[in-house]
Amino acid sequence: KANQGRLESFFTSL
Amino acid sequence: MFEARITQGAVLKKLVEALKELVTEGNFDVSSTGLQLQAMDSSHVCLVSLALREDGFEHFRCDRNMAMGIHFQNLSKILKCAGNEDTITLKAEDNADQLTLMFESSNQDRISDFDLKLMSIESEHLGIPDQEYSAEIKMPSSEYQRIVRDLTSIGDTVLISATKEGIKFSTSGDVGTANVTLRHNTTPEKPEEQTIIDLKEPVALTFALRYLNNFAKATPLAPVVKLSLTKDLPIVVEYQIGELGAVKFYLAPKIDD
Repeated sequence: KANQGRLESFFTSL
Repeated sequence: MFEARITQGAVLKKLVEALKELVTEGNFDVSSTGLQLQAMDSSHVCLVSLALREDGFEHFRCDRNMAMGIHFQNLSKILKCAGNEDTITLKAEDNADQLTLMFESSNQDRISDFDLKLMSIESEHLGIPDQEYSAEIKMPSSEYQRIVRDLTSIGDTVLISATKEGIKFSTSGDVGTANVTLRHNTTPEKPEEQTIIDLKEPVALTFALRYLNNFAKATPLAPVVKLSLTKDLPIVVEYQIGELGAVKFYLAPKIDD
């Protein structure tokens, strides 16, 4: 089953 | 001080209706170039990025940059008091703790003003790189709304695959499975009724339908929606709001274990 990714895994925090 | 006047107040009403379920609060960042908002949902799965250009307003003045913390359900309550034909003016003093909204009817015979209490919000900004996407699809926003609504009644997640054949939305659930394929179609005379698939390389990604369905609340804002897809990256669902700017929704994909 696929897990829901979180945005922080894809975009960097400023 | 900050002052922004928009003749088509209905646009502001529709915008807040599109956002308020997804993000409870966020900062309106105003500067001399316009109004921006970046806000994530509580689970940090999706993000709303709104940019309204200064020259899209009838009048725009911002003497110093400000972050105005908005509770969207509360803003929605106030905007519900504006008529669809009203001109809306937003006003705030520098470092104010309230935002004044003034509504004027089209024949100027009714003027009302409301003050919205502002919040202090620690907002976490994410850097979203400008990049090329493997597939960019423009389609009627009503078509996108219909597909995600129909599929939400069948399953929880959707596999979106873009190939040279078209863009396919697939889901499955207790009742069975569903597939909807749209082909590149520039036959309709009106550009807003066309489906345009700009494919650099085939791509397939899985997303939670609940969020994609929520993004469709922005349908009244624009006749066309643009989907941008790249392997292992969030999808972008973008609505251009005429000359005023755009609202973009980013949704993180489902990842295999």
